[in-house]
Amino acid sequence: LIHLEKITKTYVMGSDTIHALDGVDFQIQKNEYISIMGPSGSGKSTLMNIIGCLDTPTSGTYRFEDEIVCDVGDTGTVKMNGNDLARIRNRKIGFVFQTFNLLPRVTAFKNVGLPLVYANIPRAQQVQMTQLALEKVGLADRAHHKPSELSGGQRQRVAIARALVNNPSIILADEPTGNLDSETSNEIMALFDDLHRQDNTIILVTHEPDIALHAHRSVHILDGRIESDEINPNV
Amino acid sequence: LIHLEKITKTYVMGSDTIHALDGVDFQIQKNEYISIMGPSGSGKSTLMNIIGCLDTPTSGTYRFEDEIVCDVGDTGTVKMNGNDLARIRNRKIGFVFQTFNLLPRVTAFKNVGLPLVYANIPRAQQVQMTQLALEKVGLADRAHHKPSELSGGQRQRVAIARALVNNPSIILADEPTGNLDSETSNEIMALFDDLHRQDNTIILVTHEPDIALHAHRSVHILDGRIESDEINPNV
Ligand SMILES: Nc1ncnc2c1ncn2[C@@H]1O[C@H](COP(=O)(O)OP(=O)(O)OP(=O)(O)O)[C@@H](O)[C@H]1O
Ligand SMILES: Nc1ncnc2c1ncn2[C@@H]1O[C@H](COP(=O)(O)OP(=O)(O)OP(=O)(O)O)[C@@H](O)[C@H]1O
Ligand SMILES: [Mg+2]
Ligand SMILES: [Mg+2]
Repeated sequence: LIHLEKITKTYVMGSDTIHALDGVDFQIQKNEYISIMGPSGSGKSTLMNIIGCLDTPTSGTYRFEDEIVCDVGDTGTVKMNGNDLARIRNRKIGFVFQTFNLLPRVTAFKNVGLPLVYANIPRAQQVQMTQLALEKVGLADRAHHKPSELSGGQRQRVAIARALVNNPSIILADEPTGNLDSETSNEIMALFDDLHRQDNTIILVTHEPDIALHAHRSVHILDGRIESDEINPNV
Repeated sequence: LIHLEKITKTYVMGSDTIHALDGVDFQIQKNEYISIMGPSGSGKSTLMNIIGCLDTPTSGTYRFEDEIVCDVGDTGTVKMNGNDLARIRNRKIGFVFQTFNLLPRVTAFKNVGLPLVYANIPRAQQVQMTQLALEKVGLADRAHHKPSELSGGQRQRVAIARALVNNPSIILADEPTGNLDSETSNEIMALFDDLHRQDNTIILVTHEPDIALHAHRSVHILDGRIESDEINPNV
């Protein structure tokens, strides 16, 4: 489904060079359930942004369903055209950002419904799908609050609802339970487990070992490289 | 040191009334180490903002070192004058926000040094104190990155460094390890434990039971009320 080959991501700041990703080879099959763990600053969000087609690598190849999304090398750069890329991002992938990235001046309801606007879903269906997504994360009674009128964990759940509203087949969740108490975390993980059973693909960055145990495959990142990649024996 | 009496915080939204805090009585002595836990949306951040003099209650009294900071009742509102309030906020209290609240267009170094500017600390000393705070959270090599050039856990640590830079005697930390892996969390908790041993007062909102175990007193909040308030038997 997704194939990363020799992926690097480098930032040059003055005389410093930061190797956020330092040569990553990584394959994801359909319907996998993968957790990604690693120290703060090790490259997890950078990797997720590349998988989610939100960022391009400094070098390396990224294939999605066997099509080249981008290929950056010494001979030049090949990129998928803008429309095909937008379709992958808007219809196939749901992304929960580590820092939520909600529109501050718009209600929870409008924030959650935004992917449906981009996907040209008919208006009446938009309202229905948005309502359902909010109910799934327990926020039906907070639909008309703006982000500044929500608690931290409520904003996180709005970000989760927005990622799921368009029924994407690939869910990329970057620390989705970081601001949630254990009961609410369990409700969110039950959602993800359910989506996985419905044949979707789940990739979840977390720093909590209990959350990582839900996944079938466990990847550890250190200093921009994959340190280990193992099947979870307990699942 | 801090005395909250009959504190309420109410938001009216159209026909809905939200009781974010619904009658809170709470006392904090000097050099206490208190954890606050509770479900998402239960009122923890609202309580912290009132303790930190960043928000005023809808009704009730807040005393700081026996002086009235604000007293809101049917007979009217009494508030401490602006200068005294600013001095408490800038010199006595260090606040780690749940959503970091960093200035986006300014480096980690300048973000961390901001409280020192407000406290009129001499320039050379500002640089020294800022450098030390960044080293304590392991971010000396990220000083000149802006928040968008930092990982989620690095931004959280910049927020922590900023809260500690002016050596406040009261530290209010709202979910300070939510974005940190366990090793980095332990380093941050070691910092807080140290500060407590140096006679400071620590109040820490967390949803992780392991983190709460560092505190000597454990408060649970539910639906805007204090549900339990107990000494931690293990410490
Ligand atoms: N400006 C506002 N207008 C309306 N409701 C608000 C506003 N700010 C907060 N609330 C509501 O007040 C309640 C308490 O919010 P608070 O941020 O204190 O919760 P919390 O315990 O910190 O939650 P979390 O663990 O998710 O961070 C929430 O239900 C929230 O929706
Ligand atoms: N725009 C940028 N410019 C320079 N350095 C950057 C930039 N963005 C990220 N970095 C650096 O790249 C490294 C990897 O960042 P990334 O966000 O992927 O880490 P992470 O594993 O998600 O960390 P965390 O667990 O703290 O969220 C970090 O050390 C960070 O400082
Ligand atoms: Mg990250
Ligand atoms: Mg909160």
